[in-house]
Amino acid sequence: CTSIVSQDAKGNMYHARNLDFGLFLGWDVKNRTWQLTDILRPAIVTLDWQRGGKTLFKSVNYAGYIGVLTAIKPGMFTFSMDERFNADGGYMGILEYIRDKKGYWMSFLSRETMESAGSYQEARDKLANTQLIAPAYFILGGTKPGEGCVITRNRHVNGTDVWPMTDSTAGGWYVLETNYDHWKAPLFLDDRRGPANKCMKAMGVQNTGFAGLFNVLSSKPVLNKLTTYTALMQVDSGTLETYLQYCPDPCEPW
Amino acid sequence: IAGQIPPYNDSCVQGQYPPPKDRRVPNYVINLDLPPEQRWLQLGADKHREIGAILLEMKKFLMEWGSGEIISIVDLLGDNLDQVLPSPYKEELTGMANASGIMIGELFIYNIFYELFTV
Repeated sequence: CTSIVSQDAKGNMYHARNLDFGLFLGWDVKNRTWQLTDILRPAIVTLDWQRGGKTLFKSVNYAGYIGVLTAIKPGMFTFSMDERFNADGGYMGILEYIRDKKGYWMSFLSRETMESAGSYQEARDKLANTQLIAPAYFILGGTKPGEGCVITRNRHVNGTDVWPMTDSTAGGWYVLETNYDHWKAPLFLDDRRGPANKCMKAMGVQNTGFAGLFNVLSSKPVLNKLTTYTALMQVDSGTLETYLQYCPDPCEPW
Repeated sequence: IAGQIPPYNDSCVQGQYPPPKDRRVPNYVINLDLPPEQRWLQLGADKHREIGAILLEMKKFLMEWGSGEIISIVDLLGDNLDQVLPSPYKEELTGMANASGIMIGELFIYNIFYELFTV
C-alpha cells in the first residue's frame, strides 16, 4: 500500500492511497497477475454511511468487509491504513484476545473512529492510544495545513510513533507511508517509498490535487500488480473518488 | 514473477487523471439508523458472488499457507464467535450472511483477515 496526506499551495488538504493486497496468494502464470488481487477488484464499492439521512462518513470497502480501511469524514478528517509486518504480529494478538478480550480488531477500531471521532485530534488520539490485536500504520489527515500524520502502531500503545507531516524528515508539505517504519529503510526489493517521494517532489506543492496525486499513485512501482484501487479524498468538500487500478506489463509484482 | 531489479528506473507518469469511467466503482448507502441485521442486505445480495469468490481464495490461502498456527487460531475463534465478535458487528455479519447465503463464521474470518495475514 501507499498512502499520502498532502496540502496544496493554498493549504487545502488532500489524502490519497493505493490499496495493494494479495501478495503470495496465488500467481496466475498465464495472465501474470495475482489471483486474489483480480478477485478483489470486482468487489470494491464506495459506501456512504448515513445517520439521520445525512452522510456521517464515506469509505471504500471490499464487499462483505464491514470494517474501514479508507475513509473520509467530510469537514473533519481523512483516514487510511497500511499493513505493518512485525514479528509481534497478529498471532500473539489473537491468542491474547481470546484469553483476555482486550484490544481491537484493526478495522473495527478504524470504523469506530470514523463513527465517533469529531475532529482530527480526537481521531489521532483514539488511533494512537487504543490497544490493538495486530500492528498497523494509520495515516490521518485533517482540515488545516500541517494536519497530517502517520501513526505507527504496535499491538500495545507503548511504542506508538506519531510522525507529523511538518517533521523535517517527512515532506514538509506532505507525509507518505508504504509498509515500512519511516525511521528504517524499506526492503530493497520493495522500495515504493523512494519512487513515491521522487514523484511527489516532481509534482510539487503547486500541483497538488486529485490529478497530481493520481499520477503519483499511477507511477510504477507505486502502482504494481497488487494494486486494487486508488482512492482520492479532499476533506473540505467531502469528495471521495475511487478508481480500479491495473498494472499492465512491464510491471513490478509488488 | 521476477520484477524490475532495483535501482528504480520507472518514471513519474503524467496525464492519468481522470481514468476511464469503467474504472469507477459502485456506491451503496449504509443506513446506521437501521437495525444492524438490516444494514447490509442490499450489498450482500448484490455482491454475494464476489464475496464468495474472495472467501474461496482466502480459504485456499489458509489451507496452503496456514499450516498449524493459523488453522488452530481459526478453530479457536470459530468456537468463541459469540465472545470475539462484538456488537453491532456480529449482528451486521448475521444480516450479511442471511443476504448472501454465506456462513457467518466465514464472513468473520474474512473480516479479520488482516490480523490473520500478519501472522
